[in-house]
Amino acid sequence: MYLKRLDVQGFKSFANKTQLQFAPGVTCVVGPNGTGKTNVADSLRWVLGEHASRTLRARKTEDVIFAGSDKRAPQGVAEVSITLDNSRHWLPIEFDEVVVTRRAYRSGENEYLINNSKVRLRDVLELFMKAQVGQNSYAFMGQGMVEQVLSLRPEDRRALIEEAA
Amino acid sequence: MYLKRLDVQGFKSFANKTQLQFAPGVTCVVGPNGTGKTNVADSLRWVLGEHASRTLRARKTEDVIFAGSDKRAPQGVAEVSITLDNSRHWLPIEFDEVVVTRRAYRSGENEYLINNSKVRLRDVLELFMKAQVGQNSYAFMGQGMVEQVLSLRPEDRRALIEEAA
Amino acid sequence: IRERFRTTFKTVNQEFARYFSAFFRGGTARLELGETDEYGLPGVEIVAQPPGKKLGSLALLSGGERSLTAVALLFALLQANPSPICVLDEVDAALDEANVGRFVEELRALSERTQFIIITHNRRTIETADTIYGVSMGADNVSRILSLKLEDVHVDE
Amino acid sequence: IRERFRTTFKTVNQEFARYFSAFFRGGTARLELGETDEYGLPGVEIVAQPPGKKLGSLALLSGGERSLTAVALLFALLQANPSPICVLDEVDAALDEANVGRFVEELRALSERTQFIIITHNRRTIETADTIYGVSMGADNVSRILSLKLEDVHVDE
Ligand SMILES: Nc1ncnc2c1ncn2[C@@H]1O[C@H](COP(=O)(O)OP(=O)(O)OP(=O)(O)O)[C@@H](O)[C@H]1O
Ligand SMILES: Nc1ncnc2c1ncn2[C@@H]1O[C@H](COP(=O)(O)OP(=O)(O)OP(=O)(O)O)[C@@H](O)[C@H]1O
Ligand SMILES: [Mg+2]
Ligand SMILES: [Mg+2]
Repeated sequence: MYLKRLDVQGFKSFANKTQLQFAPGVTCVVGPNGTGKTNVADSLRWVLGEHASRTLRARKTEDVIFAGSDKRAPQGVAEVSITLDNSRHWLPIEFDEVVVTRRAYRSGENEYLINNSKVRLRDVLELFMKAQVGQNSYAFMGQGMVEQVLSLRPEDRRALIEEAA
Repeated sequence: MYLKRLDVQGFKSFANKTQLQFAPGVTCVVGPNGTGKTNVADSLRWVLGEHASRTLRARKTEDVIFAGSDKRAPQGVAEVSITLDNSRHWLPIEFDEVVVTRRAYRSGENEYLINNSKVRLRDVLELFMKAQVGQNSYAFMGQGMVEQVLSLRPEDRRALIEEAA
Repeated sequence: IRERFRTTFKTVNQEFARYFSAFFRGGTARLELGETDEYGLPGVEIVAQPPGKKLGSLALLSGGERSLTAVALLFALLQANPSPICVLDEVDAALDEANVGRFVEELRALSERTQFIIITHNRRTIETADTIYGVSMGADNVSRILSLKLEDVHVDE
Repeated sequence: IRERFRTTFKTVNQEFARYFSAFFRGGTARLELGETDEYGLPGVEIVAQPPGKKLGSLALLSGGERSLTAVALLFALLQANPSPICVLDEVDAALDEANVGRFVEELRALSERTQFIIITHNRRTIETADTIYGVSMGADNVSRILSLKLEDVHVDE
């Protein structure tokens, strides 16, 4: 099962509707400081159900919605969709292609959709848990965090092994 | 007042007698991972009186003495000397050139010398405090530590300004 | 459950030792089960020794050596239990060119089973990419993405 | 004492704002005196806003932006109270090439009064050096130092 596409709009610095196509293998994201590379990684974690504020560098829901700049008005909604190839049915769901969407409004409300039908956050989490997509903390290594696994407490490192079990 | 020379022997990975000449301006230290660049910075902090174990990556005195490798026997002493130009008498001492030496033995004992006469650690610290050499925590920025000033508690950041005052 | 942990621990341990030796061209590393906590479960400690060097704590390793050791453990976890997707954000920042080379070699091997998304400034890492996206931000402070070929990329740092 | 703190704070604040604007080619930054602690002394907070962007917490800044902001504060402290010697260990690690360029420009200006010893892997930083030392480690795991010219240096990362 692999990631085919990422659609981002209104999420953090992505005020414009933006699409990234992915292929199996290695995709590199490059560019100068402050342009939005880590924001791309954040959008992936976010649509997979992440809500830890420190990990997303967002203290409240509002922080992930495009806040505006001196040349562009703020937006009211952040929306990220990932399209996954499911032809081998990694995900326990009928479709050959699965689209998961998450939206956030300034009210603080979050919406989740799977193939355009509204679901609850727990449905999204359960779906991915069975396929182990991005559920393991070792599937994401944040900027400046690479050494963290070395300074974990022994019990937290044990938890990492347990995740892999 | 500036640093003219650094002599290192037996300190961390510097088993051989090693000398670095410095000029005013910018000196860059380069090289592959694990070769000893940070150890050079450590030797400077160490000879200036640093003893915070985490900063020096050394839990006890012994850790700064060359521990040996599979091809080289361990050593018994670590010695670092810095030679400072004092022609403008930044340092409150008679000489035009000041040599500060620090030695450490496996017994845990540390020795300090200023122009080859034995002194106590506090004499070294007092000498540098008056000239403000390397006493300010902002005179050294360790590897991976650059962002630390941003995550300091407000009172610690105040202390930084007070050092500069 | 305890059985599964033991099996997984054994696999991760073997893979960690293997990746470490590949990255350091020698040396030894292993995971050890340490003291048990209040639930009777042992913690996991890391022991790492680059080739020819005396065994010391992890704190004695250089910045780049620590990065490599951490990546070796990460890759061992991925090998033991492949995640379909893995996102790495500038994990090669502290590595010199030779070490980046070894890192990307193992990365390519793992990319058979795991899809990697890698944020990097390093040219050697970018050279191994199947797809490259360049992110830019204009005067309006809005991010834009452009699909790039290797020849278009001009990073240096 | 309180008077000296106020004067220093004012200077550091001005310099911090200046370095930040130089590094970000615009934007604003300042230090603010915050709540007083149990001794009645106020803490020092940082407020930083890159050009055109909405003001947010420091946590919203990117990795490179955080590095630059921290260096701006460091340089402001050095400007307010020059230290004869300053040692920087890979502070340019997270910076892209353009930002390294601005960093070294301010560094050279400060090097009139402060002697800098800089550990780096970055070519642009190395190009500004008056002296270059290469550190190597042989099979015996002993460090050796060699004085280098710019043409001898082949770092890339
Ligand atoms: N809600 C938001 N609205 C608008 N802009 C935002 C929002 N959240 C973050 N940003 C902007 O995104 C930028 C950070 O982007 P990001 O962290 O992805 O940079 P980066 O490309 O990873 O850079 P670096 O190489 O320095 O790590 C910040 O400058 C910030 O102003
Ligand atoms: N007491 C000691 N005896 C012998 N070797 C030591 C001692 N202390 C540290 N070392 C060795 O020095 C090496 C670390 O050197 P250092 O931290 O200076 O590397 P570096 O050049 O800064 O690398 P990087 O680019 O990865 O930061 C370690 O591999 C360690 O084994
Ligand atoms: Mg980033
Ligand atoms: Mg180092």
